[in-house]
Amino acid sequence: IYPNALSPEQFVITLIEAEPPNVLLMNRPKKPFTEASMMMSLTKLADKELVHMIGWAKKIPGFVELSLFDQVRLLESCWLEILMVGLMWRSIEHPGKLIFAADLILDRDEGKCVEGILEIFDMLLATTSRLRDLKLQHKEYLCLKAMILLNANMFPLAMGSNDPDSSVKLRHLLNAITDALVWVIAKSGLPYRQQSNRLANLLMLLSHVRHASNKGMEHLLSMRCKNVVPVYDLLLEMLNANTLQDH
Amino acid sequence: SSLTERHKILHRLLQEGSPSDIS
Repeated sequence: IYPNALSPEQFVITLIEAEPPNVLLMNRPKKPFTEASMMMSLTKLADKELVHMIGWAKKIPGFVELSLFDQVRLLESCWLEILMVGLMWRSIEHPGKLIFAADLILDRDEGKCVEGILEIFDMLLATTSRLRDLKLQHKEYLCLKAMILLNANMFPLAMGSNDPDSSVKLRHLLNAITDALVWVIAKSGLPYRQQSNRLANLLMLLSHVRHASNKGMEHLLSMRCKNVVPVYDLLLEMLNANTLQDH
Repeated sequence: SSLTERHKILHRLLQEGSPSDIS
C-alpha cells in the first residue's frame, strides 16, 4: 500500500490494525526488587516488545517499500523512544505509576533500588502527566508513535541510503503521517484556531521523548558495562548499535 | 556491510515473512 494512495482516515485505520499486542513479563520476580531483578525484568520485557515492534513497523503503509538500509537505520535510531511512548500511553490513566506491562506496574519510588533510574522515571512520569493534561487521544498516540519512527533519522539516512528514491518515499511517508495527525485533530471538533496549537503541543513533546530515550540508553549501557544485567539477542544488538553509532 | 554486521537479527526479522510470523 503506497502511503499517498491512502486517505488520512485509511492511514489511521491501518495504524490501528498495526498495533502490537500488549506484552506480559510472565515470570514476575518477587518484591521488593533488587537492582538486578528490576533491570532483568525491564530488559526481558524490552526484548519481547522489540520483536513485536518490528512486526508493527512492517505494517506501517510504505515502510517496507523503503530500502532495507533505511528501515534498519530508522529502527536503530528510535527503538527506545517507541518503547517509552508506548509505556507513556499505557500509564496515562495511572498518575505516579509506570505500567511497563499488566504484570509489571511500578510506583515511582520503586526505582530507588536501581542507581540512576529515578531521573529517567521522573522524565517518563512528567511527560506522561503532560500527555494526560492534553487528554491525548488513542489515534493521536498512534500517529505520534509512527511519526517517531519515520522521523528518527535524517542526514546520515539521506547520505548513506543506497536507494536514493527511498529518501523520497520517506518524505512522502512523513507527509502522509502528518496529514493523518492533522486529520485526527480536525475530527476532534476543536475550533480551527486551536487545532494548530494542539498539533504544536503534541509535536513539542516528541523532543522530551527523545531526551528521555537518550538518558535511558546511557543508563542501560552503564548497567550493562557494570554487569548489573546481562543483555541478549535483539536488545543487545540494538544497544550495541547505539554505542557504535555514537563512536 | 557494517550496518548489516551490526544488525544481523534485525535484518533477519525485517526480511522474514509476514509481521505476525515475527511476533
